[in-house]
Amino acid sequence: LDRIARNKRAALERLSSAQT
Amino acid sequence: GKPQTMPGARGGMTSDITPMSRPAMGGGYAGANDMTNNGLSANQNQVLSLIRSCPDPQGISIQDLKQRLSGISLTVIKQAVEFLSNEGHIFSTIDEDHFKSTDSD
Repeated sequence: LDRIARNKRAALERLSSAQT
Repeated sequence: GKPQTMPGARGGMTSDITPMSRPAMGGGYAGANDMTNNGLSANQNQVLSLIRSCPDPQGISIQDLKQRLSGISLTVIKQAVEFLSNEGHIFSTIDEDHFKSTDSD
């Protein structure tokens, strides 16, 4: 379940860069 | 004589400034005017809140979403999921069919 943590981190980065 | 005009001069005020709108709409439909204040369409909001409400660490599957949102087609659900994933609101967990939200905790 390492993949989940990795994906979550990537998603959080997308989220913070997508927010204005 | 004196040159009066300069043909091909780098012209003054062209007004075709492209607005900084968000080009994030994937897929073929752009007509979702049903925006709420967070910039998501109604369908996207429903999908997002369902994903948020799922307590499983591996997230909720597309099939579960489809069952709970019986009024929405699978295509629309997948589009919403893809959009939310691109925005970083959700992410896929054990496989490409299971999703969890980033901002649930």
